[in-house]
Amino acid sequence: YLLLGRWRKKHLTFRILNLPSTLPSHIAREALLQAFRYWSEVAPLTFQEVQAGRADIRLSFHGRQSLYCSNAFDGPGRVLAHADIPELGSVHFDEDELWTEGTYRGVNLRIIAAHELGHALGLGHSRYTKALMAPVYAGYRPYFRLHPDDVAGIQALYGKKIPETTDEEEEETELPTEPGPMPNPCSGELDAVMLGPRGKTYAFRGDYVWTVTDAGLGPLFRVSALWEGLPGNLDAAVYSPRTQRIHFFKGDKVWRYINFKMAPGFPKKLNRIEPNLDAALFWPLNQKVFLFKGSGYWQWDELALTDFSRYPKPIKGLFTGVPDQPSAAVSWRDGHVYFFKGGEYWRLNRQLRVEKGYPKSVAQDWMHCHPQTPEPTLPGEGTTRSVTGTSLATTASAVDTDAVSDRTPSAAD
Amino acid sequence: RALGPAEEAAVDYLLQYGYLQKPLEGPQVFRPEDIAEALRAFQEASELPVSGQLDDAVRARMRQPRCGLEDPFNQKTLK
Repeated sequence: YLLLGRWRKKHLTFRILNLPSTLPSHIAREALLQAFRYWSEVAPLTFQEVQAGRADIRLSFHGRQSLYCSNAFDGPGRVLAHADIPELGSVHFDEDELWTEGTYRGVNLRIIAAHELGHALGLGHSRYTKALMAPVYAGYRPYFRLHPDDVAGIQALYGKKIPETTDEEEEETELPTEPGPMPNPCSGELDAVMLGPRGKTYAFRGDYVWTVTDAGLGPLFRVSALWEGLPGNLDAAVYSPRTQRIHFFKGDKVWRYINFKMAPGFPKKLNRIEPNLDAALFWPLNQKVFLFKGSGYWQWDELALTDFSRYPKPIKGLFTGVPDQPSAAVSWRDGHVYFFKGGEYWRLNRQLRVEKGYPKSVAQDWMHCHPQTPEPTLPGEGTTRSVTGTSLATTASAVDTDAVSDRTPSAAD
Repeated sequence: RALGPAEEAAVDYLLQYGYLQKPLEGPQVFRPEDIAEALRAFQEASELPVSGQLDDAVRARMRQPRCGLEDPFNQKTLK
């Protein structure tokens, strides 16, 4: 790494002056906020957004002509962005680029923003071509992380991130919205899996959610960044193509969303079924939602008054071979039902019986964590099936349709 | 000798990103050995075969999208 200078303070304000036209504003904003988080997660830096007035770091998009920047851009390709070194604080992006998120098309806004913020914080270009601070854009990386050289550089300027104090007084003043650590999709247990609107597969763990596609994983977002008002560490999530409703469960509460908008009156308290569910899924064959806890399940008809007095019923009575206390479940677009627990998953056949050869590895088959295999694998299909050319954005925006959507089981299925 | 369009574009790139230094005085004429040294620094920094020649790999690398800031790489920093 190369050091160009440093700020004499560690709490910096920033202001987003405009956004690109190629992305929905909430996606673009989240990409920029995540770019700040990459640095604040490894160095004792805090960033605060301001909506007006002078900010330390100012992010904006301009093109070939700019009244306030003498360094004009050059149209699509070539120079993508530039930034000033400390303590100037300008970060400029070429508005003629196709700024994208969650797809290999165009230029990834989050990664370029993180690079330019590196300059704004005092880092020069790195000689490691795989480092974020390398001068040439290496393309979209779904599971992006800082390179050790990037971390070493920023820590050389500002020191290492001090672990959170456990002092009681400090705990009381801690912001409740402070996110948990960013999970590694290649290890650990999922909180929930959901086949969401338009066939997008969402994986939830802790405070984060990401999409799973045939081609790889989408970037990790805070749950509340996509579904405003929703907490992390969910118990279960289920989307119903029958009603287009998404239900999230946590503790004794349920949240209902249509796409990314919370339904009025929610969250509500769970009254007629037990709290702390393990998993949930929508079964297209009977158009019902199944809720799981321990060794039991509830079957819920969203559009009729369900008599829950006969529930919970034993999971094994309907889903043969499934483990108790699954961490997640989903009825997927291939028509199979899947259960998840620990780092493993089980696939059920049409008779709802676990198929031979299961459980298998979630990391390998769902999360594309298979370093020896250049082609990503699909759940339950070994390594032979090829990528289907999906370009899945991370949220259900109105602009992206893809091959996955065509294969999504609908209510008509 | 006069530079062809491809060579001129390469020299512009090397100048723009700090591999070649503009002379403070006199005409902006670079000796072939200056350009070759800048190309070697660029190749080394880009993990390309180091030849000091403007080959296809160098041209392809120079066409890639990138940050507008200068690179700090020259023979001294690489050393």
